[in-house]
Amino acid sequence: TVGAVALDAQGNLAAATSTGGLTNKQVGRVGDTPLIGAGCYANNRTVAVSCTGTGEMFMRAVTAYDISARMEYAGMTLVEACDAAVARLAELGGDGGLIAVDHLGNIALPFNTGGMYRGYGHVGELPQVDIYR
Amino acid sequence: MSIPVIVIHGGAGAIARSAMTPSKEQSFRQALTEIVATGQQILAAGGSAMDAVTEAVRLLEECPLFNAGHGAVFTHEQTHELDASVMDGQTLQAGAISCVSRVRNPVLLARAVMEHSEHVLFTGDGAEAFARAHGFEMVAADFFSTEDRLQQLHRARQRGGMMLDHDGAAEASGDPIDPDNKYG
Repeated sequence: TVGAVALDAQGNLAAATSTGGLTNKQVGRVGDTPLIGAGCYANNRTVAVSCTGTGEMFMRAVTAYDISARMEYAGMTLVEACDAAVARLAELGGDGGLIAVDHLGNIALPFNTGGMYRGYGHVGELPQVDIYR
Repeated sequence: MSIPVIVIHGGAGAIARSAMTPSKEQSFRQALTEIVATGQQILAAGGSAMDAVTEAVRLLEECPLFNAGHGAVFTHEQTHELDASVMDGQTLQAGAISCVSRVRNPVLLARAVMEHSEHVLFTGDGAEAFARAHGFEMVAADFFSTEDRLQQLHRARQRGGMMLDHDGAAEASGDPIDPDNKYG
C-alpha cells in the first residue's frame, strides 16, 4: 500500500491511498484503502490521513476518521489522536501505521510494526526518508 | 500561514530495515526521496494539496518496489486487484475505486470519480467501464506483475497465508520466509 497527505499554501489538506492488497488474498477481498474514513480521510478543520496495514482492522476501527473525530470532538492534538488510534488498532489485533498532517502543518507517522517506508518534506527543506524498524 | 508539506508512505511490512540488503534499501530511499521532492515542487509552485498527493501516489504506483500499480502483489488466483481513494479536505469531496485490473494508475481513476461523478466508490467492472468512458489508459493484466511479487506469492502459498507488502527477509537471508511474519 502507498499513500500521501499534504497541506498546501492555501491551507487545504488532501489525502490519497492506493494498493494491490495482501499477497495471496482471496479474490474480491477489499481492505481499507478505498474506504473513505477507514484508509483515507481529509478535512480542513482537522487532518489528512492515509493508512497501511491489516485492512480489516482499519475498517473496524474506522481509523482515518477516528483521528479526525478525536481532534474535532475531543480536542486532541494530532499526536494524541494518532497515538490513540494506533493503540485502538493494536487492541483489535491490527498491524500497520499511518501518515497524517493537520491543518497547522504538524505531521505524525505512527506505526506498530516494522518495515514502514516513510518520507516527508516541507517546502524549502530537504526531503527526509526512512525505513522504520 | 503554515509551511506547505507533503508526507508519503510506501506500505507496511513485517520486514525491518535490518533484514534488507544495502542495495535494496538504497533503491527504496532513492525512490522515496524523489517522490517527496516532486510533491514539494508542486506545493512550492502553488499547486494544490490534491495535486501533490495525486502525483506522489501516481509515482509510487509506477515504481515496482511498492505494492500499488506496477509491482502490486498477486491474489491467490495469481491476478491483480487494485484499490485507490482520494479525499479533498476543503470540500470533503472523495473518490474511490476497488478491484480494478486494467487501469494503469488507480489513483487517477479515484480522482476522476471524485471530480466527474456524483458517486464516491466504483468497483470491478463498473469502475473499469467508468475508466474507459473517461479515456483512461488501460493496460494488459500482466502490466502490474513483477518477478519479485510472483516469488512472494509462491512463498505465501507454500505457507498457506497472506502477507503485508514487503517480504525482504527472504532475499536478504535466503530464508524462504520471515519466520516471525504471522501473515505467511
